[in-house]
Amino acid sequence: MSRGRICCLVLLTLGVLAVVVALVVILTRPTCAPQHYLHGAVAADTETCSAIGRDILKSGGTAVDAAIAGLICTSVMNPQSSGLGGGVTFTIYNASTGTVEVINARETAPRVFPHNLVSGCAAPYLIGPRWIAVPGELRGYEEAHKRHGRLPWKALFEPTIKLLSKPLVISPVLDKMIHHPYFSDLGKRLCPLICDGGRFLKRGETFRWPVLQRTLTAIAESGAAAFYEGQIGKALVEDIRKAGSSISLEDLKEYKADVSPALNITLNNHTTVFSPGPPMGGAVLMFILKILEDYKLHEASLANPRERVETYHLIAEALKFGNMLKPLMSDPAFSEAQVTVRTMLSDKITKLARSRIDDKGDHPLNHYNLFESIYTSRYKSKG
Amino acid sequence: TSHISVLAADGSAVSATSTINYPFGSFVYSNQTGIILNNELADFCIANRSIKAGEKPPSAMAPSILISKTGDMLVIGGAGGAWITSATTMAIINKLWFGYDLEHAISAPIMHAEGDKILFETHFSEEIRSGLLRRGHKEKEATFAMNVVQGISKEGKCISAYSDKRKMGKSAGY
Repeated sequence: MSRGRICCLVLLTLGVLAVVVALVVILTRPTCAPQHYLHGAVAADTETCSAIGRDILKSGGTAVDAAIAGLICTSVMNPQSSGLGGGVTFTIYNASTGTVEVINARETAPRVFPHNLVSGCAAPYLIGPRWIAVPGELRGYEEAHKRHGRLPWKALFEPTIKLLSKPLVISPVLDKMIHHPYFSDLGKRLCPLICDGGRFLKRGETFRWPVLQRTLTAIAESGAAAFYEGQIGKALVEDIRKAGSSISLEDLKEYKADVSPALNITLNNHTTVFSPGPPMGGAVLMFILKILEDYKLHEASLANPRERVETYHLIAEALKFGNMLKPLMSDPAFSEAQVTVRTMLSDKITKLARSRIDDKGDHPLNHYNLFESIYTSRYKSKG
Repeated sequence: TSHISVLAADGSAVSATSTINYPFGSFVYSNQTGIILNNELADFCIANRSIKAGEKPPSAMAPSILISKTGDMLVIGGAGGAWITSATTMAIINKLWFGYDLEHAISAPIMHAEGDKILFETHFSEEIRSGLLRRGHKEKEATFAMNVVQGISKEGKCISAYSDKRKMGKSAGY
C-alpha cells in the first residue's frame, strides 16, 4: 500500500472517529423540557427578584448569596410581605458537606412590652406599635453570608439599590393589598410612602423610596451593625418609640440569630425532608407527611371519584391533627418544645393518629387532640 | 410573608422564608429609615400563654428541602400565615406521591384545616369537596387567604422552578 493511501485511510478513520465522538457527545448531552434549566434556578415571588437571584448565581455567588439578594429585592417589590423590619428563616443545604442547617432570625419579644398584650388577641386587627417585635432579618442575612457567602456583602445589595434609583410601579398584587377593604383604612398610616396627597396610589402609578435607598446603601457599606448598633438603629428606635413602641437600642444590640441542624424525617425509606424545628412549623409539616406516609398514596390514589374522595379525606384528617399541634411549637430556648417534637414525630403518635382516622369526617375537635389523650393516659397509668 | 427557593450549580440549595406578618406588618412606617415594621408579637396569640423577653414567637413558616436517595431534590416553602402548612404540605404530596409536575403541584387548589373545619380554596374540585362534606366534614368559608408557594425541583440533571401564579410570581434560571 502506498504511503498516500495509508495517509488517506488514517485521515478517514480519524474523521469517522471525530463524527462518532461528536454524535455521542450530542446524543448523551442532558436535555430538559422547555422552561427547565441545567445549572441553577431561583423562585422568588416576583420575576424581578428571581432574575436578580439568578444573576448572582451566574456571577459566581452561592445559593445563600442569591437568596439574600432575592430577599432584599423582595422587600422593595413586595413591601407588604417582607423587609428589614421583619424576620427570616433559612434552611441551607451545603452540597460539599452534605449537611443541612437552619438559621433562625425570627423576631423576638423586646425587654419591655405591654403586660396585657395577649389579652388583646381577640381584636380584629393585631396591628400598631404594641405588636412590634425586635427585627431579626439583617442579622439572619449576616449570619448566612458569614457561613455560606462568597460574593462581597455589598454586591448583594447593589441590584436592589439600583432598582430604587428609578420610580417603583404599584404592581397588581400591591394594588390588591392597599385597596383591600380589610386594610384600606389602616393603609393610611403608610401614606408617607404610597399616597399622592391623601389618595392611595393605584395600579400602574409610581412612587419613589429614597429613604430606603439610603438605608440599604448604608447597610451595604457598613454591614448589619449599621442597623443593630449604628445610626439606622437609632433613627428606627426614635421613630417607632414616637409611634408608641417600647423597643430600645439595647433590644437591637442584643439580637442574635440562632444556628442549628435542620429537623429531618425520612419518608418511605427514600426521601429525607429537612425543615426548621420549633418555633417554626417544620415539625407540623413533617407530622402530617408522616401520618400520610403509611397510606402509600400514589397516582392511582386519584384514579376515580371514590378514590379521590377517600384520598382527600385522609389528607383532611391529617391536616386537622397537624393543626392541633401548632400552639405547641414554642421557642425551645424558653420551653420543652424539643421534647414535644420528639414525641409528635415518634411512630407511636403517628400510629395513634392513624388509628383515629376512620370513614367519618365529623369528629369533634378533641378527637384530634393527640397530646391531651397521651397525657391523660399517662396520668391514669400512674393511678 | 415571602418565600424564596434557590438551587445553585454545585447542588447547594436554600429555602428561605421572610416575613413582616400580615400585609404591611404593624402598619408602622419609620420615616427616617424607610422601614416598615413587623407585628410578630401577634403570633404569640396562637400559644395563649405568657411571653418572655427575647422569646421568638411560634410560626407556620417551614422552608424545606427534600433530598431523595437518588439525589433528586425539592426546595420548597410557602407564605400565607396559617395556610403555609397546608399549602406547602399539599404541594409536597402532589409532587412526591401524586406525580404532578412542579407547576401543577403548586398551582392546584388546596384545602386547609382550622380546628375541626375544612376551608376550600376557590376552584377546589367540587366533586371532592361535596364528597368530603358527605362524609361529615364541616366547611368554613375562606375569607382572606393568600397562600403562595415557591419551589424548585431537580430530577436527574434537569431543574424546574416555579413561582406561584397566585402572587403573579415568575422564576428564573439558566
